[in-house]
Amino acid sequence: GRARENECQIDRLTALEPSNRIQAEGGLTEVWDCQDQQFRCSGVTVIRRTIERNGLLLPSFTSGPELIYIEQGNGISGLMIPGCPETFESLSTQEAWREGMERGMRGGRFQGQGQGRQGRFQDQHQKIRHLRQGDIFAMPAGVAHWAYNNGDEPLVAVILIDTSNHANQLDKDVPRRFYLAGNPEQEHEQQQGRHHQRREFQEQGQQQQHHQRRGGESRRGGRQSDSGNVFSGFDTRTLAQSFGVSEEIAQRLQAEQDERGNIVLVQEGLHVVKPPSRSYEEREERSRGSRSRYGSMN
Amino acid sequence: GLEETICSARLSENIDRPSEADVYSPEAGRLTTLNSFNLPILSFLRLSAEKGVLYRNAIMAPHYNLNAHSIIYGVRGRARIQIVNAQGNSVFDDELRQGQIVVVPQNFAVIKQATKEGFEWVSFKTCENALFQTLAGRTSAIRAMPVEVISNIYQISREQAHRLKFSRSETTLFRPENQGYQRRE
Repeated sequence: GRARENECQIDRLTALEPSNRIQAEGGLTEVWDCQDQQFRCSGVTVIRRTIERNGLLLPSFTSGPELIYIEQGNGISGLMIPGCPETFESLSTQEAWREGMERGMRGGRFQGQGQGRQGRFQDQHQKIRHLRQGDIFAMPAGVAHWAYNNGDEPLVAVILIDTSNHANQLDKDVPRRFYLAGNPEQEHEQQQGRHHQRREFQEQGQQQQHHQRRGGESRRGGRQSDSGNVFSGFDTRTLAQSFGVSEEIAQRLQAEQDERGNIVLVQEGLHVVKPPSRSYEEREERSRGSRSRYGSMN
Repeated sequence: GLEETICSARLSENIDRPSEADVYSPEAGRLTTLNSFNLPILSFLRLSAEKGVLYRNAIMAPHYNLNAHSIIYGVRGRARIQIVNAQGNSVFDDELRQGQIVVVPQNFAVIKQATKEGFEWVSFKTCENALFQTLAGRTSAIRAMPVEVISNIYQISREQAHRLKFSRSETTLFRPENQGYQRRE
């Protein structure tokens, strides 16, 4: 059931290059043509991302699972797995900075753990994982994730999306990426053919007309665009209510004026709590050392 | 041997009983989930269901279904439902009334807000263990991200990012804003 009828009657295979490039503030996304017979037959699509130094890939998810190969560079990634606790806890950088200032002003030594530190930790988030050259990263369908290049060279990742996986119940040959921030354009949108897009908009238009005929006038004037994040389509007021924040912040979530693309630059670098990074050689050496040192001990 | 498996299988479960609710808030409502864990026959059918009740003006957190389409049927009352596609376009922003159905495709984001009459619905989901991810609230995707990341992706200050992340302490069902304690019988 992986391919539709006639999609695998291939007479000739060719090496394929990316057919579309999307430049963003902090990097580049290259997309292979998902309509190519080879991809349609195998039920997958492939993209390659190059995240520049200090580049942050906006959080997103797709309807099919992904396998990601880190071709070059180092970075970190955060997954938002439903139901998982925020196990990483920290002082916020501001709080740490303020604490540092206070210490400096007092001119004294750092005060003990027990004094004045209770209730100070300001941030909690889910586990952060390191991305290293040569890693394969498995991403379950629908799990949102972000990535940041904290290395000295571009972080290059080759990403396979299994659109024919049983987890994907949306389009089988065109992956849909849902962003939680920014105003990025769809990676595969241009390849779907203009007629497909027109048909979709026509259908949406008909749906809205239908609602209006039923007396349910569209309250937001029907934002229609091929870029945006999942918050853009909500009513700003409802969104503000849902988050318990001002409408000004809710508008920032919707990011309609954001032109940075799907990879943004973090000028001052991203400071988050993460596990210490060790190279493969260091880890090997450490495990060899601990084996010889502790021998038969438990 | 079918009588050992299919013929004697439990085929039904009541999801309307408030005492069976999986999520309950005296100010916002309740939510009951039926999946292959509490009704094993659903793993054969690869389907599941959910029953929800939202009290007056309460909100169900913005969320998306990870692995299923959701077919929402209005049982009682009315709610404003907003559904957004991958391009961030609103594909549905209307009231759903008793007896009406709306389909929420997999991964499309949705918010339900009950009107002053409140709202009850049943959702049929096209996966035996359907999962949803909330986008606001205590167990949401936003809570999973560091404040620094939130601040950078939404171009807001760290204080605003902190507020955005921690303002809502509820998980799934949100009490209406500026409304005192409203216990419903």
